[in-house]
Amino acid sequence: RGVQLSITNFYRSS
Amino acid sequence: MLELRLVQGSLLKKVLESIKDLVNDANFDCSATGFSLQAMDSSHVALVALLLRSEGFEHYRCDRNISMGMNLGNMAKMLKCAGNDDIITLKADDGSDTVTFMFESPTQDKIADFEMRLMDIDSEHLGIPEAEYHAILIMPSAEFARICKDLSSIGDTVVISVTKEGVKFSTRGDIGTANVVCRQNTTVDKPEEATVIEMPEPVSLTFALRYLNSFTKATPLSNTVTISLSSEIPVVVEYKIAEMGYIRFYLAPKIEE
Repeated sequence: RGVQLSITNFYRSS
Repeated sequence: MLELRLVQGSLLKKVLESIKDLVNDANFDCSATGFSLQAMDSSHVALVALLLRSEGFEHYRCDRNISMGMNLGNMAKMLKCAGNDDIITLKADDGSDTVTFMFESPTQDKIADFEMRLMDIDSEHLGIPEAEYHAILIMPSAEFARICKDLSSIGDTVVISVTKEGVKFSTRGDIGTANVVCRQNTTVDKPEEATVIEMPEPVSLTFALRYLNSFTKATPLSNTVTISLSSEIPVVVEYKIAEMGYIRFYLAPKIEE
């Protein structure tokens, strides 16, 4: 149910 | 030279038990601030961030910042050999490709050392910007674990909705639906039994229960859990580690197709 987003959609490499 | 002596060794045992099934390999970073880790699960849906501050160790020597790659399953196997009351010391020499875990019984009549090979792990460190959360929920960690476990027997995903009235956890599956509502409750005997909803702006997000259930393996670390929610960003599930730091789990939401 629904599309699972990824953590990397939100946080970028520092 | 690295030497970290943790009198309450059981904390490190509990930390490993709470993350070893989520993350296979990770770099532990050691600096003057403390002993920390940041790692994503293999599908990059969840992220764990651990901090054990240097002040929380009885002895903390870290001559220069180092990053030690460890297989968490193997590390957990070694830490399982430490007694719950044991003092645990981590040692590593400069340039060495091993780390030594030393376990001392409280009465000093048994001392064991376990040496583990380190690994080269190519991991990216993510910057997590400060976020303003719409709702912060503080509740007994055992209660949160119970809700996640109960709902996962009905469905795969949970909708967490916060309103002024409280927080609702909802799921649906082939056999039916389930809703659990927790209202703010601060009239309890002990503060750790309270359910508190701070900044209750309406917010509703959907998450995979499989990951939330995995996070609840950290329940033995803290009586309470703090869940921070904001629209369209990952939820943060935080277990504070008394006087030492925290373990935070970030989980990306699911969105409508």
